Amino acid sequence: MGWAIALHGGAGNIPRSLPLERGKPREAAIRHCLQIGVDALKAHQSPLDVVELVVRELENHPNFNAGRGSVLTSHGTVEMEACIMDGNTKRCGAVSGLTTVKNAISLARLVMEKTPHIYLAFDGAEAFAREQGVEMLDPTHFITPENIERLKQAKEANRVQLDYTQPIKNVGDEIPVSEGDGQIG
Amino acid sequence: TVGCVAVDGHGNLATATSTGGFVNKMVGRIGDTPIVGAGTYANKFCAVSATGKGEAIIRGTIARDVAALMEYKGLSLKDAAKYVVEGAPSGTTGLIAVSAKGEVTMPLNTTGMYRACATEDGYTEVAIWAGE
Repeated sequence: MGWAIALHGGAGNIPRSLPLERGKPREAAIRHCLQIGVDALKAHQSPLDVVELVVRELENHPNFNAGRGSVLTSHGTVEMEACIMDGNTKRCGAVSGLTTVKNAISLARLVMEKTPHIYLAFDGAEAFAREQGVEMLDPTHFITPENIERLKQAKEANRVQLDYTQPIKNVGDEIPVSEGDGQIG
Repeated sequence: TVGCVAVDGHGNLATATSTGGFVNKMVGRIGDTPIVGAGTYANKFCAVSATGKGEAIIRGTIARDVAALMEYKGLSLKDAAKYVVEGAPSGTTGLIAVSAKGEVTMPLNTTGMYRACATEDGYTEVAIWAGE
């Protein structure tokens, strides 16, 4: 028995023709975050601390679909979700509908550790974040030009998009309209 | 969606998942992978974080099912995760998981999933597409 770690940056219809300039930064970020997690495990940090640390790093990376880089609702807003769970105790915390919290995963952990509940959402979650003094930012911080374009394409096609599914022009039209990789969930 | 699972040398497990959801999702939608038991779950057997189409992952209670197959049917981590992902609608689900014994697996039924893992014995893997 030894330590082990795994991480992901989202799944979907990632085209093998994905341009290097789009794929390489994500691959580099995955490697970077893996190393952060490995170093933390080697330093004997608890698995709970390690998963929070790594997910915070992924949230801060604009090429992934959480935190900065969060995809947009049909109204052009962000609504972020996060969940954390400890295996030994089954203690857990979750948040949904966040619009201003920089790192949703850390707020989820605070729900787990500072409340008698396991799930807070929308206004209640935002109020809890203010009460706990976590870092909060203007919602525009999370919105990237790439995701504004993805929303535009999704609206034109009248559909939702999963992580990395290629944008399509019309419903039923499987031909990608760009070399991009639209994000889904 | 992003996620991480980890186990230390004593078998302590944890999981975390975070997401912005779907592009063009309805305002007010709650329904992605960071829901306890659906896309995120850990107990004394394993820790799981899923990614993909949240609605399918919730319907399938993907993360909890992996743990349940290990606990109640005695499957290995790899077999339990493979069974659950293969049973989910095609193109909807990927997951990462570690067991209390330090095993790791990263199955998917989508075209790709940005993923990576490492273990104490020196094994490291970074991959994007299925079949890598």
